[in-house]
Amino acid sequence: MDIEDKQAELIKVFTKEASVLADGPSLETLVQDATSHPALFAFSEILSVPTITKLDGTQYSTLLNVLRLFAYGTWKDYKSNLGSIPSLLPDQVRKLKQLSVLTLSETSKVLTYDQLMRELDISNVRELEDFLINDCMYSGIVRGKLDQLRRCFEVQFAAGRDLRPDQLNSMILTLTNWLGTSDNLLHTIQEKIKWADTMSEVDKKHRKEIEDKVEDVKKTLK
Amino acid sequence: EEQVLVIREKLAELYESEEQWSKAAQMLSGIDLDSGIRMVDEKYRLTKCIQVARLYLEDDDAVNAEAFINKASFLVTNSSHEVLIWQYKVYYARILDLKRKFQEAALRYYEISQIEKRQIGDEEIDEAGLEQALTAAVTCTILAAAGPQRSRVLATLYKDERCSKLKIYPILQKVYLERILRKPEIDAFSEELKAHQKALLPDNFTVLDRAMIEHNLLSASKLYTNISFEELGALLGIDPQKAEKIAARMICEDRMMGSIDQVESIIHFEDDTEELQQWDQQIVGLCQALNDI
Amino acid sequence: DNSLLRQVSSLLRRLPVIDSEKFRDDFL
Repeated sequence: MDIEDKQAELIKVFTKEASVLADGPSLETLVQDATSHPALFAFSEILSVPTITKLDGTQYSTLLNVLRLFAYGTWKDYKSNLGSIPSLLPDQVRKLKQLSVLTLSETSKVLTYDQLMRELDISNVRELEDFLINDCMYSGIVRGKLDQLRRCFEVQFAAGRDLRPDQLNSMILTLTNWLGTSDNLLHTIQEKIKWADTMSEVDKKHRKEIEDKVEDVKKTLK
Repeated sequence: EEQVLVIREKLAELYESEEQWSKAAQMLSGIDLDSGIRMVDEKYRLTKCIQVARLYLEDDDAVNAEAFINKASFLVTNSSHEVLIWQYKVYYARILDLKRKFQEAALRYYEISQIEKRQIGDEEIDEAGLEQALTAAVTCTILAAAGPQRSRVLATLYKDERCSKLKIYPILQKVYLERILRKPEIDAFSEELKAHQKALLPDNFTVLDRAMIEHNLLSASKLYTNISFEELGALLGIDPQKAEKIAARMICEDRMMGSIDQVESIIHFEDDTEELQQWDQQIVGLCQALNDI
Repeated sequence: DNSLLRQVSSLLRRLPVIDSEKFRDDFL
């Protein structure tokens, strides 16, 4: 979770700055800085600052599109909406691709090289692996292992992206299931422990009987 | 003997002024410090041993220097002369460094860098000198063969906030975090090294090569389940055969877990933690993350 | 709290923690 710790401070700075800016050009600069910053991967806080939401319907509404793209979108979304988003700077491109990896790892823990190269517009394995190593694993947003033989990336940990409102219910459902499964697991473990205790009691009793019998036999022999 | 000693000292002085270090050292090493005829006090003997070691060191002659620093080792424990003790420590670290005993050299350089005093005899210990010793400690640790002791010293150095101000810190950080060092970083690091730290070893690798390739192989083993030597060569910026050779040796020496499929020309890295153990570790990590939340 | 939501979302994706063939054999 140290990604969240690292970016918490950044979110505070950018949201504070955005809340005092009124004019479009300075907000434009702020959005560009935020979507280019190497350590920031969360944008919903900035999106909800009033001065930003007010841009809707103005000539600066593209800034909202940019922030929404970085909050919830992927490189593929950008490519299919080139008209409504200004062209991105290299730092922004890299970040959007990093965020796309996070989105991909939401649906699967094994990402094939072919899928990644297609989604990220990367042409060869070396370039893909360098991107995953330098810009994803070394920046701390994902942890995992590269498997060249099976040409896939096994994700062990991926930082969370901003949630769209509609994702909340499925998250609550997943948590509820998890809770239920965990309760069952604990219940089963308790059962097992009880069973083990009972069995050990039975064993002890049985052992005692045997020992008593041995004693009796010894006495009889004497 | 007295006259011989005076002549030798004078001649050694002359050689030293002409920077003929080994000649000066030979001249002084001819003085019989263990003579039964003349009383030679311990301080004088210690001073001469250290002086001869220093002179041989000036000529990068580690073997002869070590012979005299070893003699000094027997004398220094009873000595209370701070200057001599200080010089002994500095020269000993340099000799170990020169002999490529990097792990021990690193520990001694680090000890030197931690000295509190700023004045020993008439020798002033300035910040630059301490910083130099700290940098030398980091350099030797990086060049030392990978293993548990090196990891411990790396951790100590990484957590020593004085290191964060050193020019070498970015390299230290990557080595400590077990991250792959790319060719430009290695070349920049190489600029700061002394000749013997870039010397060619019998197996045709330089000291730096071997240290960097070993480090990068271990770093790659943290990132990959398996990798072809072709790609590994591209990743590390080295010849695939070279990578295979060093990987094979590290696996044989149990300094890396894995196996090499020469037919497919692929290395399979193994994680020595059992799957079940990994499962436990992952669950512990999950519960900790849950607690954090 | 968006940060909390992101952390929960990341946490949920860590399950199942291991899903390999080898693990299943070892586990059984």
